[in-house]
Amino acid sequence: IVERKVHIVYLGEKQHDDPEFVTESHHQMLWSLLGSKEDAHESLVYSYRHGFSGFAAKLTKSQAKKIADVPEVVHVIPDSFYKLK
Amino acid sequence: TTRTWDYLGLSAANPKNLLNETNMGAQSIIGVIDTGVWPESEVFNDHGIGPVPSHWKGGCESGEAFNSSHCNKKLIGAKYFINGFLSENESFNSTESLDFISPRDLDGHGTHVSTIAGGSYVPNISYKGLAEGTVRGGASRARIAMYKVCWYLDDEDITSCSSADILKAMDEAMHDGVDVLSISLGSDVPMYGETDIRDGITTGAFHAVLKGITVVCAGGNSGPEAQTVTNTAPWIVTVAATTLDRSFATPITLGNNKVILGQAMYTGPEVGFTSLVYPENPGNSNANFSGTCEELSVNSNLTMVGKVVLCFTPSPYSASASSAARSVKKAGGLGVIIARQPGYAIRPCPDDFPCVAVDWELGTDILLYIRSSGLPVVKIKTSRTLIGQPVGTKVATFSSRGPNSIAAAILKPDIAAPGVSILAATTTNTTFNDQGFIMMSGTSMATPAISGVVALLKALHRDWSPAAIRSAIVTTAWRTDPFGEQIFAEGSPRKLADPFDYGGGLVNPEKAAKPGLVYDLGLEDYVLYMCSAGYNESSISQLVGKATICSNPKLSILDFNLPSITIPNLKDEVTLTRTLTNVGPLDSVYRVVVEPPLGFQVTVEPKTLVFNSQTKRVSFKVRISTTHKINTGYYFGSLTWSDSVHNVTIHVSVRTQILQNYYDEN
Repeated sequence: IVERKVHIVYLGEKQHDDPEFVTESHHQMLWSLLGSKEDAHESLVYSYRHGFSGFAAKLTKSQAKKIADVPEVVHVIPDSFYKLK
Repeated sequence: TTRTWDYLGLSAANPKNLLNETNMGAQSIIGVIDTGVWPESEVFNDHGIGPVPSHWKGGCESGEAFNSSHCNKKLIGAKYFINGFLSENESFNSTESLDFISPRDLDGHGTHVSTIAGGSYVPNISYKGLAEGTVRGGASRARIAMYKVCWYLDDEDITSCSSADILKAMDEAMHDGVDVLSISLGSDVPMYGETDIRDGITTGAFHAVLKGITVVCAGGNSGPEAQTVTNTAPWIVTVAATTLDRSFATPITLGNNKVILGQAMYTGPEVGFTSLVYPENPGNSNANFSGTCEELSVNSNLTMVGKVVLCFTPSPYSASASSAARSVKKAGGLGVIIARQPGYAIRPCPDDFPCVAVDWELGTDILLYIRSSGLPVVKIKTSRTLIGQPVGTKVATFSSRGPNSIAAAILKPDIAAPGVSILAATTTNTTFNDQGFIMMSGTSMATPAISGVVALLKALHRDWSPAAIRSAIVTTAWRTDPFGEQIFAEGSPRKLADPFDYGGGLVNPEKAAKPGLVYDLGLEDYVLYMCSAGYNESSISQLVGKATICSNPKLSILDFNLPSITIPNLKDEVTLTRTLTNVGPLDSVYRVVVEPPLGFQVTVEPKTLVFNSQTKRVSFKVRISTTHKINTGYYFGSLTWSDSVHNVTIHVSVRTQILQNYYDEN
């Protein structure tokens, strides 16, 4: 079993004003990576669609590397944790 | 907050101040990303607060022990984000966890910081009689929207916040219409990633700032070591923590009648004259003795029972005091005096056990008394609140320091605000709360103080960009305390504070309202920054949503229009540019006053800036050269533009690197 971790896939400024459309584009991107609509739906943690475009998804290391190479992707970072200060 | 705002000059009694001119920020919405909110707290009362601002599109989400009806005209937003946390903590049992799966606060931190930024007036509050006064936020009529992203992990007894959740909260906040985002969270140093944009808060903040939302973040609690400041992106307002002019003096009377004023939050009864001991081997015993606070448990009970114990620790942290108090109490002791480095984290000890901190100098006085007296005794009185002079302002030991470890030319922190022993609301089940109010310390507490000020400035100047607001705060900050006394930076040894301790200085809200000129920044400037920081053009184009070509040669990062000049690697000489925008009277003439850092020549051209109805923005050049022949540390100076009404001051920090990229240890 290959471990899946939450990764943030950052796509920069959103290309559409309609948030539904933005989220749909995130599903599509994950669908093409993972091969099935169900897997894409299950993997998606968040769709960032108001202030900018991006999503958080549970991905293996190799999936994260693969999606980082997609031209629309600015960067992919593993989820990290912050503390109260 | 019973002292913060009067100390910073924002007294409600003055009818013509920023507070009253802005109706206490009634039209501003402060988004707080934190541990949630305790909605029953009186600080969220909406007495006298008008309708919700029309730009608000958010709402309140129901969940465990939280209904949307808990919201009102003060607390206008409450949402929670847990999916990132759950995905990374599969052992988390949301049914059994102590935390509330809702916007409700378990920790108390979110409620506390919300109070500081925008809590309503609640009179006659204290911590068991200490710090008594009226609790209130900086913008006490501003609206609060809580975005809960931090969750208590029962297994590990920690509270943790996933960047995936934080980003979602920021995304929602941008949609909801907040004016300020207050984020008292941070990562550890060294910072994640090779470049600053690859960080959750930084990424979200970039887009928020482009939408006109000021993002205020904690600089971190890893001081006093250099290069520990976090949240250092140039579009974020990064906050350091100072003390107030308030302390909790606790009289310690020795048997020789000498009275020493220690610091504590001791609210129990007076400890009458009692035997005083410093655990050390009298020279004729085989038993173990230790006078080190963390090692008091090695002493036999007989050494400490029925006595007040003196111990020493090199640590400034409150954990040493807690550990000492625990050991002495367990052994049947009656109190403990901890000689330590000032850490500015005075806390009550459990069960109101008398535990008083003194510095090493006073600790040594007590030790000499013990050694010279046949029967040393001591009396400890209840702590009392001391306000105003002679209590000076210090940058707290814990407050993270610059330089910025990612981009040394970007001065961080930006600004300082009180963040030590701040009394504000919490949950009613938090340890050490008194009727729902608690003292907390950290850059967490300084951050919402700045957010509150930003909310007021935003109410006064709705069209100002986040960079303009930041500039107004930084260029008008106090370099002294509000009474004109120097601010010291705590550490070992204590020293005069410099820009790496407190950025521009201590926030001066009244002056920030009318800065005269501002160092503004827009999208083009951020693009130039990213070009100079080495981002490739396609990434920048995607980030900003339009085609971008970096100039060739790239502009220097030194030209980024910050309200500070920091040159980390001067070899011969350098010339940089700044641009000022007039936000004061249309027809203004400003003249420059330079205080060059020692051993540097600073030349400004032109020396006079003339603004009128046609000329709102004017650039000037600064040439800096040095006579130093070695790799130096940082020297500090300043550059002020003055029209005799406004003084627009920035710090100039310069270090020579005659030998570049050289690790200076010999």
